[in-house]
Amino acid sequence: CLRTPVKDEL
Amino acid sequence: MNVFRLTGDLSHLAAIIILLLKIWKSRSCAGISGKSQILFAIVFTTRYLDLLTSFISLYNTCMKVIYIGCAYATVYLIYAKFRATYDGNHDSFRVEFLVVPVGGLSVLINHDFSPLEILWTFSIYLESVAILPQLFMISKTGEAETITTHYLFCLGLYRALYLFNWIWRFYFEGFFDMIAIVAGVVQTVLYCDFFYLYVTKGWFSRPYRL
Repeated sequence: CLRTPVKDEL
Repeated sequence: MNVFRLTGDLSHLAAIIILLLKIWKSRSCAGISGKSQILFAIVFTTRYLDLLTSFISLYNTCMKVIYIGCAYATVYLIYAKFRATYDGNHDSFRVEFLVVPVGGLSVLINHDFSPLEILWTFSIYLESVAILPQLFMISKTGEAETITTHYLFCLGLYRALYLFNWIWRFYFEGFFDMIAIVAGVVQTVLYCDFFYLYVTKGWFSRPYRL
């Protein structure tokens, strides 16, 4: 698994 | 938020509005792939489920709601209101060849093995290839209306601008999302051939031929 980034994009 | 991200979002919004208005004003969806539009509706639905779980900003929420609303409105116009004008015979791309591998890949390669995260990953992968039924349809009929090429240009430009956004964010914020970047590169590359034709042939000529 990869690090989960913040989902602030559309 | 940086200038690439904002112009990317606006380009995406412009593409969606252009397509809706084109179908509405001409009262016809000839030359438009209903399958691509269904895939985009699935993309927005599976990606924006976080509307229910987290709040990021008013801008973010409004754009998500607009994207989802417009996607379903477009599908409604194609498959219900102007169904008689829908060119189903030329919209013959087998979408299961996209959805099944993309579904498998999103289960295998994701940030976190949780339902919401897998659906988000699925939407990212699916978006990167969702335009293929539309491009397939144009290559099959050999032409597209000028307004359809403007739609495709804005849609391709949006992901290309996001690539610059990710370069910006990597340098200035240390932010990067490998899944989004790889899928975004694939998505942008699919438009390259079209970009070339749009600039060299489609700019002033009408109708547009490949």
